[in-house]
Amino acid sequence: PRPPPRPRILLKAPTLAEMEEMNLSEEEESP
Amino acid sequence: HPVNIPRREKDFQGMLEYKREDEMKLVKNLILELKPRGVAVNLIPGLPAYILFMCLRHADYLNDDQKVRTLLTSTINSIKKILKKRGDDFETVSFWLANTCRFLHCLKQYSGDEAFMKHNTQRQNEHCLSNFDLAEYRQVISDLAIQIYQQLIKCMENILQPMIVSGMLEHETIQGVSGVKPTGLRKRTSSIADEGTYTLDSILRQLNAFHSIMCQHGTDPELIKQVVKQLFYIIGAVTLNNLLLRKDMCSWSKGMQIRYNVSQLEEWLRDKGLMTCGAKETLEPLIQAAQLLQVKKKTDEDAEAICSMCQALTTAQIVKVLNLYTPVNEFEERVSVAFIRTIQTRLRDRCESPQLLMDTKMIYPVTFPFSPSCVALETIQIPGSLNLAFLTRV
Repeated sequence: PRPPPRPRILLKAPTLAEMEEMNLSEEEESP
Repeated sequence: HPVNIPRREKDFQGMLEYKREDEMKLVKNLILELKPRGVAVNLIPGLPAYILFMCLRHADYLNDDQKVRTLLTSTINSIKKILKKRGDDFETVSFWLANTCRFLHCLKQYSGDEAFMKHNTQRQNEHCLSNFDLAEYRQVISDLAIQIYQQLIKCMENILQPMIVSGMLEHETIQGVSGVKPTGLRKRTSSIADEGTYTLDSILRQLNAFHSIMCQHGTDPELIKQVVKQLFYIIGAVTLNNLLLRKDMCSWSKGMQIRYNVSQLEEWLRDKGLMTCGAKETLEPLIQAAQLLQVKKKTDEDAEAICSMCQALTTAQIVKVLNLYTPVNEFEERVSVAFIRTIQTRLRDRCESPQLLMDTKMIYPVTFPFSPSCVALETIQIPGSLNLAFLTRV
């Protein structure tokens, strides 16, 4: 019998606003 | 010579392998530089979403959480970027709303969550994500889809707005009911609109264009229903607000014209199979205002009939229409002050907002009901026109 699949790891996600802030700060840092 | 042995489709696992350093090229070619009217017009609906999901599946398969995160973040940021750049182009916004929703549905359908697996084939169940639970990223994608939806509505409203008053109120299509001159001769009407004048046909043609493009993009039918309901609300609200501020729009013949125009809009809904989407109900205030222009307005019985007929209008709106009402000829009298007082007395116990005008900026909350796909990921082939040769079907 196949072993039961191991539980998936929950990936924590930033909010949409946090992603936009990170993106903006990365764009400012890069030339 | 190396022999190219074509793999059978049953050997493909429905994933796309890519190198980490190609991620930027992926989002550039698939999102930032993809033109809905160019290459994308020949793609199967939702293809960009499936491609992104198949790449995600491979990163998940490798148990590489960093790769999963950066792909999702780049995808989300690129969609936001293209919508910032071309957010006033209806086709672009519609295309990315359809694809964002399809991506969200894929994240659910292949999540491994039994609630979303009911309609999966055995093969689709085998393609569920192996290592990561992306429930929190699904929430982010859902929030993104809401933003795109609001942007789409704004875009469509900007296109429709110049047509509404002209098409719904000003342009007269019904021959013979426009006002009669005191000499008894009919006013000259024309079935041909002046150049630059919007007619009801202009509105219907525009609705057709919106509907057709959304269908081409593979927008979920449930979402199309919500969009149409919202558009009809806007048309009704803008038309009614204009009527409430213009004496020349408050006559028996205008009431007739409005009812005809509304019937044409209903016919459009019927033609598209959208009679149950709630759009017709959003026109109820306008319909009742048009009826109010046509009913008798003299006796107490008339007042009672008006009060029970105009449930979707506020007291302020009913009183305004009655005050503005303009008789068609010199034989008909204006509505008497006493009659208006009778109406106000009858309606004084209503609990309602005192506002006169409808809120044309109100947007109904949107939902994205789960809509699984029957597309088999292992059969998807990427057209060369997308310039994604660096992706390997696995």
